Amino acid sequence: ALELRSVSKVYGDGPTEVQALREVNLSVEAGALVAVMGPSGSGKSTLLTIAGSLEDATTGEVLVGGLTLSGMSRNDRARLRRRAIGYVFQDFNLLAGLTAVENVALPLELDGVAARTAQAAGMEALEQLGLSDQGSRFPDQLSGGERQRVAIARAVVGDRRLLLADEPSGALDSVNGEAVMRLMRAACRRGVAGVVVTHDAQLASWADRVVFLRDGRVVDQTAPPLG
Amino acid sequence: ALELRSVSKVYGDGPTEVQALREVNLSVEAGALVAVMGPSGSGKSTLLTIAGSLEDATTGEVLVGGLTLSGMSRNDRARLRRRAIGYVFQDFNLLAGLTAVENVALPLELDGVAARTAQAAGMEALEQLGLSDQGSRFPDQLSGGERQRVAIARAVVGDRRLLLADEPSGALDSVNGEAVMRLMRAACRRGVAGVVVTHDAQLASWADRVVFLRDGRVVDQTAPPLG
Ligand SMILES: Nc1ncnc2c1ncn2[C@@H]1O[C@H](COP(=O)(O)OP(=O)(O)OP(=O)(O)O)[C@@H](O)[C@H]1O
Ligand SMILES: Nc1ncnc2c1ncn2[C@@H]1O[C@H](COP(=O)(O)OP(=O)(O)OP(=O)(O)O)[C@@H](O)[C@H]1O
Ligand SMILES: [Mg+2]
Ligand SMILES: [Mg+2]
Repeated sequence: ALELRSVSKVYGDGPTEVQALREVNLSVEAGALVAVMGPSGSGKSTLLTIAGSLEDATTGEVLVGGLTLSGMSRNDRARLRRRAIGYVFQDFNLLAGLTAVENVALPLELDGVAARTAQAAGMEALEQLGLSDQGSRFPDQLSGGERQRVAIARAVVGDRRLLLADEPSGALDSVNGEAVMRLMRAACRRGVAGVVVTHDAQLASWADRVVFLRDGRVVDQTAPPLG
Repeated sequence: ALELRSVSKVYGDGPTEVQALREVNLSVEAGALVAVMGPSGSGKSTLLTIAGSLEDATTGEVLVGGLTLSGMSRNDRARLRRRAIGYVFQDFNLLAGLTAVENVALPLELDGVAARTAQAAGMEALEQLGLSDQGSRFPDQLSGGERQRVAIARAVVGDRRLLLADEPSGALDSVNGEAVMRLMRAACRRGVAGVVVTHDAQLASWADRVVFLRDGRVVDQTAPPLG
C-alpha cells in the first residue's frame, strides 16, 4: 500500500544544505503496522510528510496504492490525501476556529460527505479515543493530550487505506498511548497500512516491524516477530 | 521558591463547568527538582500555567520567591515572568518570524539586556542542547524535537530562579530526553527551583520527588530518595 524507492530529500542549497533523507527504501503492505524510530533530527517527520504526499522527494519514487505520486496531478494528489491517507501531525495542526468534532469531520466534509453523516462519524472516532465529552470544545479549551487525540481521531475517521502518525503519543500518558497503538493495530488488521513514528520502544513493540533512521538513512530493521 | 496553597481552577460555568484543579498544595524549595505526573487531562498544564502566573487561580494562593502573585500589579507580574521564571510550553510557542537564537534571546532582550549579550547567551544555551548549528534557522526549518529544545533553551537562558517545564521531552528520543533532565538537574543544583511535567517515569526518576495528579487533585507524592 505504501512504497518508498530510493527516496532522498535535500533542504536548502549550497553551504546551508541539509540532507534530511538519503536513499530511503520502505515497503508497507496492507495489514502491516511499521514503527519508525531514530534520534531527533534523523528524518522521521520528513519521511512521513513525503509518504503522505505533503512534501515532494528530491529524488526517488513514492507509490501509494500502487500509484506513483509524481505521476499524479495536483487534484488527484489532493483527493488521495482526503480519501486514502490519514495523517497525524507531530504538532497536531488542528483548526482553532473549529470544535473538536468539526476538526475530526472536516476531511469527510471536504470530500463531499453530508455534514450530519460526517459529524456522526467524527463523534464515533472521538469516543474511541475517550473524548466523547469534548466534542464541542475548541482546541484551546483542551489539554495537550486531548488535542493530540483529536488529531488522531481525524486521521482514523472514514475509510483510509494508509495511516501515517508522527509521534501520536508524545503528549499522552502510558494508558492513553497504549490505547492509541491498540487503535492503530486494529485499523491495520482491517487492511489499512500504518506507519507510526515514535520515540517509545514500548509502543513500537505493537508494530509488526521497526525501521531505524539515523542521519537520514535506514540503518537497521527488525524482523517480523515470530508466530 | 514556589508555593501553591489550596489552589483550585474552574473553567467555564454552569453545566459545562470543568474542575481542572481542586485544592492543590505544592511546595518547591530552591535547589529542588519536582516531577508532576498524571493521566491526560488531569490538570498538569493548568497547575504549571498557574504556577508561572500565566493564568490566575480561581481560589487559593500562589507565591513565587515568597511574593504572593495576587498581590502584584500586572507590570510586576510581567517583570517576574521575564526575569525570574523560565517556562517551557507543551506546544513550544516559538515565534515563527524569529530565528532559533532570536527566540532564545528574546526574554533577555525584553528585559533590557543588550542584543549582542543576549544573543551570546542564547547561543550558549543552544549549544547545551546540541543545537549549535541551528541558531539561524527559523522554527519551520527545524524538526519537532529541535523546536522543543529551542523552547527549553529559551527557558534556561539567563538567571531564572524558577523553571517550569511542560513535558519538555515529549518530542525527544531517550538520549536527548536524558540530556534535558540532566540540564534541569544541574540548574536546580545551582539553586533554581524546578517543576517538570512528564509522562515518562524514567525521566521523572531524575527528580527529587514526584507528585501525582488525578482529576485535578494531588493523589500521591513520593518521598525524597534516600541518600
Ligand atoms: N479553556 C478551557 N475550557 C474548558 N476546559 C478546559 C480548558 N482548558 C483546559 N480544560 C480542561 O481542564 C482539564 C485539565 O487540563 P490540563 O491541560 O491541565 O491537563 P493535562 O494534565 O496537562 O493533560 P495532558 O497530559 O493531556 O497535557 C482537562 O480536562 C481539560 O479538558
Ligand atoms: N525546511 C527545512 N530547512 C532546513 N532543514 C530542515 C527543514 N526541515 C527539516 N530540516 C532538517 O532536516 C532534518 C530532519 O528533520 P525531521 O523533521 O525529519 O527530523 P525528525 O526525525 O522528525 O526529528 P524529531 O524527532 O526531532 O521530530 C533535521 O536535521 C532538520 O533540522
Ligand atoms: Mg519529527
Ligand atoms: Mg498538558
